Parts: sequence; structure tokens; C-alpha cells
Amino acid sequence: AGLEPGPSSSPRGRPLQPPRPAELLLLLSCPAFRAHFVRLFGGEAAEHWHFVSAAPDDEVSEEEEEDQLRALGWFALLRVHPGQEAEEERGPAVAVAPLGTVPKGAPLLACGSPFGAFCPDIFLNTLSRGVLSNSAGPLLLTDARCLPGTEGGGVFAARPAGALVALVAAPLCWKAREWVGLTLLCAAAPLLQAARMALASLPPDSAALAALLPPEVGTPPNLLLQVPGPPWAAAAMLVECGTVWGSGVAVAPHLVVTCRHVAPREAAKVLVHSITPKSVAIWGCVVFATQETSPYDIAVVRLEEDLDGVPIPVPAEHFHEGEVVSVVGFGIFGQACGPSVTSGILSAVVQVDDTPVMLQTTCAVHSGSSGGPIFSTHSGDLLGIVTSNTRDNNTGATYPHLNFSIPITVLQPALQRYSQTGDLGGLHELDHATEPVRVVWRLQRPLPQAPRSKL
Amino acid sequence: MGRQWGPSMRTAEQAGCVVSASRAGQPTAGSWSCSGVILSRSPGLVLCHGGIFTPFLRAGSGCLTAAATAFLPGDSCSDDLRLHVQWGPTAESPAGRAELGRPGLCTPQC
Repeated sequence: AGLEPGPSSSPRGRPLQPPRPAELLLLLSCPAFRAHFVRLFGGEAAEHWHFVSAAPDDEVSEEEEEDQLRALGWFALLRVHPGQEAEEERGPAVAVAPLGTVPKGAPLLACGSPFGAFCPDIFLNTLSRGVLSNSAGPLLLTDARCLPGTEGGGVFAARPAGALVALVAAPLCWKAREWVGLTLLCAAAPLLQAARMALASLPPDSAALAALLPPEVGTPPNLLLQVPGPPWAAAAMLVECGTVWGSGVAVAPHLVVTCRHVAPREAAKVLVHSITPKSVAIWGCVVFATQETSPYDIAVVRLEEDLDGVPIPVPAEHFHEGEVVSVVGFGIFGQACGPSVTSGILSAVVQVDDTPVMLQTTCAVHSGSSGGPIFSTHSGDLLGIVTSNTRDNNTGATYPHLNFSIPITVLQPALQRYSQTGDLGGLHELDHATEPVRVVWRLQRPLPQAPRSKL
Repeated sequence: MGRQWGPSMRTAEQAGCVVSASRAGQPTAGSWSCSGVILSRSPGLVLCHGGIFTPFLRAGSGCLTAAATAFLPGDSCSDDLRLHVQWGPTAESPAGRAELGRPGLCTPQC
């Protein structure tokens, strides 16, 4: 049977072919995906996570939710019945990216149909773009935003061009009733390997279909060093202070900056985990934390030994609204995985007296990412330190894609002074931010210029 | 979308499809649908999500969590399962398309 593909990138809304009957050959899953899923989302974490294709408050029967959760890592191989007209081979054949060859932070293109077969004229093969945010074996996360109905849709890489990387497993993730804004994927390569093995155990005419499954392109990762993510992401650190943990960024081989609400007390002992180039944990001590009254939620940790092999990021001197940025943080998985990378743009640079005092981005930022860095995706320069995302107190809704950061230009002079001379004077000035800066960080409207008295 | 995405977009749109599952004789009694990827065109092979098959599993969804199970043969689903696959547009008139219920979608002005 041939599948007469439509002309590529034809104008949306043109009439579709009628649906073609098909038969189910196999239901298949990737055992490694399921094992990682249980490790990351099962156990105690399970109660926090919702993957059903509806908001936590929507009415979904417990049985239906159970069914969806059980089927989350399962996929199906179908054989499409031949059509009437003669079909010919057209359109680019699908090729598959081997597991582990797409680095964290790499751009991805998701193609699925929101609401499935309900409105294919409008929604068939809708595109969404993002990056590979994190991975645990064949369990992948992307910040490409997908909707219910896109389960099973393909996710493709830009390099190698058009390689199938994964299929959408769960388009909506909710954690602790917060929309996470990330999509759960199952890598395509191990899934197709499972399909080949399963087909081999079926009657010969089905087994022959294994030869038709798309090949893997590129060098299998076991012949490569694990494809590294963006070099600048290595500066992101996991910071543990007592029972609290968050993210941080190395600004010198012996200095890590994080948030005050992660490491609030000066002289507190802090354990800093560096993941790349190798996983090490180094003790440190909080040498400075702003006062509660300071709008700048910052703490500085001095390490007992230097970070080895971690590229120290270049601090940015200017900010360009609209530029493509990346946030690297340990939200979502915390210690269970390396840092997640989410992409977006610098959506606002708030200034007081022509000086940037707050950055906003559209990256997905979650609890646990506080203290993490924002990088310019193109230059790799460090732009700022993430401090918070947004919650609507009226509705309780959290907006991971609206978040606030301290521009590195606010911190850099004081950090440099301390790093070179041990003088904390510059950092203490952060406790004396002016009232207009405080107003901005209280998310209030800057005070109008007070009318001057004529006297 | 940047130049780098041209080939990926073409591949994505050529490979994309939707899959719907319904019960024989009851096409309107609720159908389940999802997205899929066309792996081969001749003969047609499609990979899609397995969630739409749970209502048809003879042994119920519990069989999906059995530890050693990595695959289930096609006859694990009841005989009344009917599957249809739809993909990119051609010149056919829209009349040929089965009208399916529209979800409760609306487009509120922002």
C-alpha cells in the first residue's frame, strides 16, 4: 500500500484525503523509558505529577487517568490498507537519530495535530519549536509546547536535517498543580528497535515489515563521546543548603552565585554539585547574602576548592530585548537528573535611571531553577540570575513562562571586587537599592516623578 | 522559521498524520484519536501513541504495566476496533470527509 503524501508545506486548510483504514500490528513500549519514568515520576513524586491531557482541575475519571498513565509510554505500529489509486513513493523518507546524538539545548521541531482527528483541516501537522531540555536515557523533555491530541506526533532535529528524534508521550505535564510547560517524549531509536524485535516474533509476513522501518542516521553515540550540550551550560550548579536546594552559576573557579532564598544565611555550609565536565560535589560557605529587605535576592558561595574544567561564563555588558536566551536550572528533576535547558527570548529589560535592574524571559522556569543562569543562546554570555516566576494570587495559576532575573551588570562589579580583593563592600551595597528599584521588584508601577513644589 | 528548519519541516509535514480509533458500527459513539508518524509509504506503516487503544484492550489497561511486557500483538485488542489514518491534503473535495464532532473549542478575543 502506498501513502500518497500531500505536496510538502502545502497551504493549510486545503481539503484532506479521506481517512484510510488501517490495522493494528503491535502495541509496543520502550522498557528503558518506562524504567526512567518510574524513577523520575513514580514513588513519592507521583502524587505531584499529572500527565492526563487535561488540567488537574478538569473532570477526568480516576479510571481514565489510570488508563492514560499506564499507556503513557506505549505506542502502536499500524499497517495502512492499500488505497484504490496507484501510489508512488514520494516525499523525504524518515530517518532516525540514534539515541544520545542530540545534545541538550539542541533545537527540536514537534509536529502533531492538536485535538487529534477532531479538526484535521485546521490542526493537522501543526508545528511547535523548542529545545531538548533534558534527557534520562530514552525519556526526553522538550520545551516545545504541545497540546492534547499531539501524543504520538514526531519530533525532529535540525541536525541531522529532518531526523526523527522522538515521539510525543505526554504533551501536558502538571507538577504540584502547576503547568510545567514541558512535553514528555520517548526517543524514536529505542522504540523502533523494540518494534524490530517484536515484529521478528510475529508471522513471517509481518516480520518482513521490520526491513521497512526507517534506519538510524549518523554515528551511534557509543562511538562518540556523549554529545555535549552547549559549553556555557556547564556553569550551572546544583546548590544544597540544609534541606533546601536550588540552582546556581559559577562566576569564578571558587565563586558560585545563587539566590538568598536558597542559601539565606551567611557562614552557612553549602554543597555545590557541578555536573559537567564531570560530576563533583564541593563544599562551600555563604560569604554574602542580601538582607531580606533588599530587592536583589542574591547569595554568594565561596568554594573550599576550585572548580576544575568548568568554563566560567563571560558576563554580558548589554541586553537586547527579543534576543534568544536559554535558562539552565535544576527545576523539575533536581538532583535526579542534570540541569534542564529551556529556551525563549528576553521579553523585557526593566530600567531605572537608564540602568537595567530586572530582566524577564519567556523560558519555562520552575521551582528549583532559582539561582540558575540566563545565557544569550548565540554568544553564551551570562545575562542574569533567575530569581522567580509568576503566580496569579487570585486564580492560583502559575506562569512558568514569565520569570524575573537580576541583570549580571548589577552584580558584576561587586563580584569582581570581592573575587580580586576579598572586599565585600560592593556586595553590601546591594542591600541599599534605591526606592525605585524596590518598587520595580515589588512588581509595582514605578512612582511618577513627584511634582516639585513651586516654593 | 529559520533556513535550518526547511528540510525538517518538509519531513515533519510529510510524515505527520492523525490516527482515530472507533468501535465497528458505532463510529459516532466516541472515537479516540492521536497523532502519528508515517514510517513507510509502501506498504504504509504508521507509528502512533498507544493511549487510544486502552478502551479496546481485551485484558484491560493493567496488561500495559506488566513488568516484562515490552509489546503486545495486534490481536490484544477487541475485534470491533476500527482504525483510520489521515495525512496531508490532496485535491479531494472536503465533502468526502466524515464530519466528526468538533471539541468544545472557541477562540475568545484576547
